[in-house]
Amino acid sequence: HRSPLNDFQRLRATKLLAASTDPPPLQPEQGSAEHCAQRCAASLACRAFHRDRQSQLCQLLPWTQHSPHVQLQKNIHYDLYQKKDYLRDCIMADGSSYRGTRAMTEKGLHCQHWRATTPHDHSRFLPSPRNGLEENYCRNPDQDKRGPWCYTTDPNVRHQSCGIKKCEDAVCMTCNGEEYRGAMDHTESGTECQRWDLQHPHKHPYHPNKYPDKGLDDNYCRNPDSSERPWCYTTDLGREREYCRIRRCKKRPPRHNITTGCFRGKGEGYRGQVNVTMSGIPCQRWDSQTPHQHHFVPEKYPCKDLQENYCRNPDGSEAPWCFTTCPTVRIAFCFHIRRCPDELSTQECYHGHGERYRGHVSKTRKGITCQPWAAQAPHVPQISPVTHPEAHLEENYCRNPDNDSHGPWCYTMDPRTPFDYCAIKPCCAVGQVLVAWPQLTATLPADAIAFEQCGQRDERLQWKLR
Amino acid sequence: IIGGLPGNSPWTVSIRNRAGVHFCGGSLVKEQWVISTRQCFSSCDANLAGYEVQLGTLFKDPGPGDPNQQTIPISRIVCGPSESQLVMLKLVRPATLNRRVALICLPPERYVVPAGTVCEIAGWGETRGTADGSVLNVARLPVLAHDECNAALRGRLKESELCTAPLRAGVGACEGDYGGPLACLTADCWVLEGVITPSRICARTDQPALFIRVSLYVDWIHKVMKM
Repeated sequence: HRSPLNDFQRLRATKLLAASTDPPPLQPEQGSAEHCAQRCAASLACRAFHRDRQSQLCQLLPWTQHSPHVQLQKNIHYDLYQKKDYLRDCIMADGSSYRGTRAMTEKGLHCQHWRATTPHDHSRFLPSPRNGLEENYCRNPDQDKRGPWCYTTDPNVRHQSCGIKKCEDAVCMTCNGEEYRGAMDHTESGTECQRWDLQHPHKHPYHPNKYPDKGLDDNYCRNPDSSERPWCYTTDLGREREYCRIRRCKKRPPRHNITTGCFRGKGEGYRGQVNVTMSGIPCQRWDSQTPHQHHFVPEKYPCKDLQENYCRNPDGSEAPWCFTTCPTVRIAFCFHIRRCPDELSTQECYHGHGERYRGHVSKTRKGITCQPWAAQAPHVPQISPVTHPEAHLEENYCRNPDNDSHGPWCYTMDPRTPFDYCAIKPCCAVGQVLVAWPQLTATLPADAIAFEQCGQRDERLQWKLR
Repeated sequence: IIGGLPGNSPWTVSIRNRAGVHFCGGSLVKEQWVISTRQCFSSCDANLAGYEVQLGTLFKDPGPGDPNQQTIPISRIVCGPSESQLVMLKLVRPATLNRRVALICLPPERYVVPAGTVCEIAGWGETRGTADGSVLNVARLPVLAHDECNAALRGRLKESELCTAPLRAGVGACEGDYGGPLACLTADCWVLEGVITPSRICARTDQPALFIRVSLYVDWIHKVMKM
């Protein structure tokens, strides 16, 4: 049940731009991605194809991103599929299908062109469309067990192995392989993996766009659910998923983002000792299987510090969590652990709302560079030196032209963040309890307030439920 | 919600992670905007692909046939001013308002809810056995005067916080409710006066409960929606 797409590596929103069109690509044709893959796989000349997302047309191409005078180009209308064999820099099995561009032997000798007969004359291995011999790239036309090789340009060395690593050894994995991004696409029993962007032969929840940070590319072995090791869904209908054999790195990865008094991000680096849930239930010990059975056995997750019954985040959930000692509550998040501050330390301060701030701070509290007030990108400003000539909107300095009660701000250079507050704090320390609360308005009489189209509900429903 | 009862709060939304698991609450303040709390999200530029809000149902995990249920992906998160602990979530498409889905009103800027006003918290969070955890639960809490609360907290109350009085029966929000609403009835409309934030212990009977005072950040909320 393998898909023809299994032989291809997909690059989303990308097109190949070729300086010259020799040989010319074929005319685009209608068809699904799998249909195009079938046609390209059957053609010796085809090495890649474009798929137009809107028109559903696909165009077979005789080149890849590694071909001379060809480059990748961002284009949201196209997905690019290239034959894996042309892109991999490691080999599967004996590497006879290797079509990469390495042209040097393991001892650093340059390879002789397959078409050339000097310095080494040979007639056995001359390039043909079928045997994949090309330029002076390493190849394995005679299924040599040592992998791809080539004739060398050194008159004293007729041929030599290129020393290209097997894919299972090329990229090693640390901890549980959650960061593994290698090109292994077979399981430990040798079964080929199913593509993550396909729902056959096995339906599954790990859609690549839904888990953009898990590296779910093509059909490579990955670990999106914090299993013990990288795995994949298989192309064998009878076996849904299986682990992959990937070499373990000798060195443990550097420990980063380790915190104890607070947690950062999702708290994967939290190593504190909070061990009670917020509703007062003690956490279950990680080395215990009661009252809740689980697979997070400490020895199998050496990098996760699953000590005692401390809140931890071994599987990339929203925050540190634990199994609880209450049989009816399996898991509880430990949101009551304080979040570590994630804002820049501030050098300057402002008085009032900062409407008269004239300093030169030009970064947001998250460290993003401010957009110049006069610029029109990445954000088209509603407030500019033209609309607010008196507000001293110079360069990209933080200002408060609209008297925002939360202080100086700016438009940002991050396309996803139109505006944000700046790395400047109020001169009277933030967080200090203001004995008097001048900011708060004395209670308004209820009839002085009116609302529109909000805050209404079906009160009868309230009673029916009771 | 501990010590609550099943109820209807059509602006309360359930925030779900990529595995479809509820982990926090939120309030619908505009058809395409939900307010929640910073504590529920890993960062201010978190990639929320795969995260969704669920509205229009009283059930935490409704069956497939629930007629009014809406599930809408989240497209973006915007963090509020540093002290606010608030975030706004933009939805990929507007929610459809109906009998089960409604907007909650925003208070006037810097409005102070009169002490003693009985307000309502709502959520699908932990009930600790006091109610059916599979449906939306609601509980009522009286607002506590600011200075009275500050005294009870030995002077540690911030201006950005709002308090409700502790009840002997142990009523309050808990894990899974965070980000949800403290709604108060004003001029015949339910108004978002507070946002539920984590406390070390749920539903304490001896200490006020703290909420983010929304009226201090209404200008920021409108600015984000306008921008």
